[in-house]
Amino acid sequence: MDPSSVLDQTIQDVSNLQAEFTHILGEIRASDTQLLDQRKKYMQKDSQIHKFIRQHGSLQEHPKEQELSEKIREKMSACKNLQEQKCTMANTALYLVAKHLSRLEKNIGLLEEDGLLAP
Amino acid sequence: ELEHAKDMALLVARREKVTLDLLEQNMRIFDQRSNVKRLKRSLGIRG
Amino acid sequence: EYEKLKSELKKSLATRNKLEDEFERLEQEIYEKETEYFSGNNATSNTGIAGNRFSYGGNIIKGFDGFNKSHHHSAGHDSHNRGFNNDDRIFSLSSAIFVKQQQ
Repeated sequence: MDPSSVLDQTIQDVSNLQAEFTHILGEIRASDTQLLDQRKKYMQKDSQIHKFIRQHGSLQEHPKEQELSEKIREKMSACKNLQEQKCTMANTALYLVAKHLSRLEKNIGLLEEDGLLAP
Repeated sequence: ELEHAKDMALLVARREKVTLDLLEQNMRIFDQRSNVKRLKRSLGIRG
Repeated sequence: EYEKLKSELKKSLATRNKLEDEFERLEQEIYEKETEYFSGNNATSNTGIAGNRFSYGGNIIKGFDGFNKSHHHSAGHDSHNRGFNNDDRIFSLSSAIFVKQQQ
C-alpha cells in the first residue's frame, strides 16, 4: 500500500458518489414538493374552520368540522410519512459519504504509521 | 472534498430531522387546538 | 383544565417557533457552505507543494473523474474548472421551500 494506490483506490470507490448524491437529493426535492402540496391542502381546510369561527364566534361548531378535522389529520399523517422517507434518504446520503471518508482516513492513518506519508 | 460533502450531507440530514419535528409539532398543536375549542364550547367561553 | 390546555398550547407554539428558526438557520448554513465549497474558496485548498495553491471544489457535483490528473495542472488550465452557478446548489435545491423562494 502506498499513497498513490490509496488515492487511486479512493477515487475509484467514490466514482459513483456524484450520481448517488444527485439522485438522492433530487428524490428529496420531489418528495418535498409533494409534501408542500399536501400541506397547502390541509392548511386550506384548517382555514375553513378558522374562517367559520371568525364569522360565527367560537361557540358554534362548523357543520363539517369533524369531517374536516379528520381529513386534516389524514393529510398531516401522510406528510409525516413522506418526511420520514426524506429523513431516510438524507441519512443514506450522509452514510455513503461518511463511509468513504472513514475508509480514507483509516488508510491515511496506516500510511502515516508506515512512514509513507507525512503526518 | 469528502469532508465538505459530508458536512453538507449532515446539514441536510439535520434540516430534514427538524422538518420532521416541525410536522409532529404541528400535529400536536392541531390536536391541542381542537381540545381547547371543545372545552371552550362546553364551558361557554367566548373569544 | 382549560387554563392548563391553553398553557400547553402556548408552549407548543413557542417550541414550533424555535424549530422554524432552526430550520431557517440550517437552510442558510447549507447555502453558505455551498458557496464556500463550490467556489473553491476554502483555506484548505493547498496541495502542500510549495508555491502552488490550487483552488478546487465541487467534486461532489462534477464527479471525481480525472481528479488525480487535474491537480497536476495549474488552476488556470484546469479543464475541470467549470465555474459555479446556482443550479449546482444541489443541497439547497433539495428543499422545495428554497426553490420556491428562488422563484
